[in-house]
Amino acid sequence: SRSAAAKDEL
Amino acid sequence: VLLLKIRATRSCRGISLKTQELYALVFICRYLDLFYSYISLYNTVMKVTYLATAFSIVRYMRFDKVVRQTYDKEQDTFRYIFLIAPCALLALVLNHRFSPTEVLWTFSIYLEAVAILPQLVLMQRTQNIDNLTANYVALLGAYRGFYILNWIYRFATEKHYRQWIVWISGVAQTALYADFFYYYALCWKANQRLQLPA
Repeated sequence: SRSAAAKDEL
Repeated sequence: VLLLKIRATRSCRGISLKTQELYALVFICRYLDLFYSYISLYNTVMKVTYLATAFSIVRYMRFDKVVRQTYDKEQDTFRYIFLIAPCALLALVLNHRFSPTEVLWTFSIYLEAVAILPQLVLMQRTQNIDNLTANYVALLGAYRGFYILNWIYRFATEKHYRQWIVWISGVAQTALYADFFYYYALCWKANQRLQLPA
């Protein structure tokens, strides 16, 4: 998913 | 930093409860994924730390017998609804996927960008801003500001790393601090206590 990459950020 | 200030001085003078409660709301909405996804130990520890410190600060400001008397409610007048409503609306319209958790996550990104506003307004009204408060706000601004450098690095090194919602919100959030940083730097250079023009 396009938003998945940002989910490892806080 | 803020928790240390509150505990050491037994005072929350100059701190906006509105901003602190907005941050607590931001962390609740964003870290719901604690329940269904795991990224790393560091990531989990930091999420729990942010939630715990945010709630601890709100608890001190609202319920601690000594600390709550130092909260200046009359000056902390920014209305929650002016920040929450536009962010909620924007999150419903502008998101990657229309699901409850994704909309709440997006809402938290938008809300975090503007959550500092009650604190900035309160500081403008404060005659003597203490150093710990000034440093706390500066660190908070620098925190998301430094992310921009990381985003540039990740954009260059990772495939499919395109995060318009996060990037635009993060740049907007950092831009809101520009004025504050300007006066913070001026006072720091002159070795003076921070004062914001009315």
